[in-house]
Amino acid sequence: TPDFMSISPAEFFYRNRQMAGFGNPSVAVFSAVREMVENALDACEDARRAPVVRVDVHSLSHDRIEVTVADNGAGIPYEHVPEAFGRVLYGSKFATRQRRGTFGLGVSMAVLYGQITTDSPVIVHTRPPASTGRRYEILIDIEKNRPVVESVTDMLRPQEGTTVTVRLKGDLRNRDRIVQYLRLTSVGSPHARLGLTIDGSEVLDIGPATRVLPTPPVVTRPHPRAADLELLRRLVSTRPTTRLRDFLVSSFQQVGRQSVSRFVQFASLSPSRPVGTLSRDELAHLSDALQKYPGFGRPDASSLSPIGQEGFVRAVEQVFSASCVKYGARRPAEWHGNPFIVEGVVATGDSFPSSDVPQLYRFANRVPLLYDAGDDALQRTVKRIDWKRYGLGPDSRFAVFLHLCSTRIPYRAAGKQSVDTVPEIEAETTRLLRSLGRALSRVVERQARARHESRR
Amino acid sequence: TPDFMSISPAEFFYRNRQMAGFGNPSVAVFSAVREMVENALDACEDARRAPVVRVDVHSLSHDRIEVTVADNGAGIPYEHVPEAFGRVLYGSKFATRQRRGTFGLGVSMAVLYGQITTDSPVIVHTRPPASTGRRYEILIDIEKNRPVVESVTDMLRPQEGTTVTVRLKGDLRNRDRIVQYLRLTSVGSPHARLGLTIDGSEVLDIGPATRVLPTPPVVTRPHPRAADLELLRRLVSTRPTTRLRDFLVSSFQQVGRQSVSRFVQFASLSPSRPVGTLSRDELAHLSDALQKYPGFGRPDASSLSPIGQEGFVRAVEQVFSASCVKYGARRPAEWHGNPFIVEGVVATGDSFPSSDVPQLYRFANRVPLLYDAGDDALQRTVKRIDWKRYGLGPDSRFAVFLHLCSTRIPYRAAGKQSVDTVPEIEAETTRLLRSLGRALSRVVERQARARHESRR
Ligand SMILES: Nc1ncnc2c1ncn2[C@@H]1O[C@H](COP(=O)(O)OP(=O)(O)OP(=O)(O)O)[C@@H](O)[C@H]1O
Ligand SMILES: Nc1ncnc2c1ncn2[C@@H]1O[C@H](COP(=O)(O)OP(=O)(O)OP(=O)(O)O)[C@@H](O)[C@H]1O
Ligand SMILES: [Mg+2]
Ligand SMILES: [Mg+2]
Repeated sequence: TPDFMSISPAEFFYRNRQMAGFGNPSVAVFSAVREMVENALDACEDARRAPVVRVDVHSLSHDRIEVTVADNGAGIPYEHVPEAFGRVLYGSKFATRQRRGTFGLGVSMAVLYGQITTDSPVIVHTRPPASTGRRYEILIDIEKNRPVVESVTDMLRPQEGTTVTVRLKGDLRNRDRIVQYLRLTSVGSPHARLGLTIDGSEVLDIGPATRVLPTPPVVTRPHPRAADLELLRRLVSTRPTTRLRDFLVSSFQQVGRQSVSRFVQFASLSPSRPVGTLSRDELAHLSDALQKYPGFGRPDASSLSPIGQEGFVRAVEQVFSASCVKYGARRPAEWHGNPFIVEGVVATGDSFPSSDVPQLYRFANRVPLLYDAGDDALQRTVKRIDWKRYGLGPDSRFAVFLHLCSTRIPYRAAGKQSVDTVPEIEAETTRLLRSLGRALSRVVERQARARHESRR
Repeated sequence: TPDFMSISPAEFFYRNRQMAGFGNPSVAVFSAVREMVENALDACEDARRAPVVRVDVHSLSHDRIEVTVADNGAGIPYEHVPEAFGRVLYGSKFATRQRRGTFGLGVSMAVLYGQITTDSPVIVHTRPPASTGRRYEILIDIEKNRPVVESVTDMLRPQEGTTVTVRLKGDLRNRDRIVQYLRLTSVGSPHARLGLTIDGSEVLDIGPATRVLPTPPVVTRPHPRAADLELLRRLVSTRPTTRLRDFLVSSFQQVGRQSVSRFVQFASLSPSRPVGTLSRDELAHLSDALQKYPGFGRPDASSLSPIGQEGFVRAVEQVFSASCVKYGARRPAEWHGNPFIVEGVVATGDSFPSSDVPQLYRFANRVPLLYDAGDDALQRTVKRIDWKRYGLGPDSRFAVFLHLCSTRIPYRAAGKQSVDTVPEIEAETTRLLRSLGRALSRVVERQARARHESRR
């Protein structure tokens, strides 16, 4: 008879580490850097401080790398440090507001990979508020998905924040990607200062392009279109005696006294029913109706943190020595009830390759996506635009920087490098690209006229 | 202070269901069918019977579908039924031999999706050996990742095997993909008979193309190149007093008395050390040496189940009314110590589009891959071949059927539709494609001569 068993999520990602970006030593070094930098930036925004993030990469041998990322963020509360690093699917970013992190997996994968390739524990030196600093060495028990704390020492850290060091098998063959990742990170987070040192020499010290800190995104109530049966069941179970009308107005955003009366008519449900008394069929019907009713407003965007025109344009111009033709941002929309905004910049400059299709730089929740463009929805949307009708030709040197931000990014895989196809997102992206294209065509015309003039 | 928590793997895949192929209703219907058909075929091979698998798809309404898959497989032991369907990362296919299933996730995702869109439990009617049949209705408690058994009833099932029914939000806009999936499944599993009925009308009844049943793959010892530190640590912990030489010979395949003596010299380790006394540095060194030592043989292929020439060729010719130009198979190789074989067929026929690049049909562990070709390693390897040097032109009508089978497929995402880039796999695939290309060029020449003759 077959042998049945359960595996832990750590075991799942150990066996399938390529899904999370840790399939081989050269991509693993890149993934470790980006998972740690993402965490550093999230933490600085929690602390409401201008981020200063330093990345140090050391070659310990021809195939061993040590990566250290230090930040001036909010630190990590001591009681949560072991699990934050030594447990997969454990974290502080599960609430519905825009963060770079989302799974409780990223840095634990770097720890896991470092451990199975070099036997080294992760070293975490953190100072949260109201403390002076503590240093941990942590391994992960993969079969049980729990941390093994090798050592804990009180150790002063001069400032609040965190320093994480991981040792892993790897090499610097992807070094250009790491440099590019940090340069694009300063576009996604123009308020950050980022440093990169490789084997003792300073390779980068960039940003901030703006002193303005982003307004921290806040958790908002779900939009009605997010009401699948699981969400509904959870909301109902916390307040079964609440009447349907009050339940809807208080559980969801964009549902006011007026829209709720129209909605209950549309759904043929009695507004005074205590929601705990709804049968399973009625709940299924309610879920359906909430997703189909066309009268709910666009979502509130306070759970989002778009880059915004000033920082986006300045950072692109600084990092690429380019000139921005146009910035555009769509109004907040929702996909399956998850608020999102698509914004973008089109720029021209000699650092972009000449081509009749603009070079595309993708961002999701401010994080640059450098891999897996093949099936990525943003890439495919750019390819479907007919750029020739905006005047682009083989000598054109343009780039499009596209940022999708949402309380939930539909990533195609746990490595967070590629966005899945979602009709609402594609529609908004296409409209944005067309408006950027029209702005581009005016510039292309003007450039053509200028060349014409200069020949006469 | 931030709010830390753990989420269950079911919660992870509920929030990120697009990673597993359940991101929207039309892809969900496809994914439900394929996850259930994969399970049915695995089960029939367990039972050593020629598979007879019937798929029934019913439109319950304009946006509700019921999918039923019945098989004559080995059934499911009663005590494991609730968790097999109501728990994510629970299954019987974690051992290292080639199976279609691998994560303990597939059918539980169909259950989860059906439940959050329609509130319906999965219905499982199974008859394992030494029993007469039992019917279960199961839901999944997503937050706790455990089954909720709504009902269990003894109910006779005339034959050994399993029938699974799932109800989900969906539509038949992807119906052609489902038909194509089953037709290609009969190429991957030519020994199977497959039926498809949609809304009462029989759409397909195909196979078997061969009466020969595949030899069941068996679990083999790991290859030394699989020895990362986690695997080594686990092997050592079960037998710490065993001496290094005996430990290596008995723990790994391809390590005999002679090769082990040369290896311990290469690794500068004493062959008589009890492995439990090796320090962590020595274990790290041993892991490194096992992966670098060039003297271990190619892996034993008894854990694999390639389709083989007779079945592969016949099924392609039957399903596509095509004529096979050539079948090829590479010798067993390994990637990170995982045995694999690449085999393929190149065929010509009017059902293939005319193009100077052959149409590619991909298979992994006998399962057709229909989505996510953009970043897929097999697709990219085919694109890198210069088919023009084999004589293909815009009027050529050729197709390549490529099958990668391994004890571990490096899938890019949990939806199992796309294979990650692995140098060893790409190298073997490229060599196979070139040999198929050379065979193709002889056919192209002959076809060109024939056209030339007929014009004179
Ligand atoms: N530099 C840091 N400063 C503050 N907190 C951190 C830092 N690094 C990690 N953490 C904490 O550890 C948790 C786990 O990190 P991890 O990267 O594994 O998951 P995540 O960031 O929540 O999601 P994702 O898997 O998408 O990265 C985070 O949620 C955060 O609370
Ligand atoms: N039709 C079936 N006949 C026999 N056993 C089955 C059948 N369907 C499911 N099972 C059992 O249920 C387990 C869980 O199935 P599930 O599809 O979730 O995972 P899996 O097939 O092991 O891996 P994967 O996630 O890759 O599909 C299987 O491992 C198998 O033991
Ligand atoms: Mg993270
Ligand atoms: Mg399965």
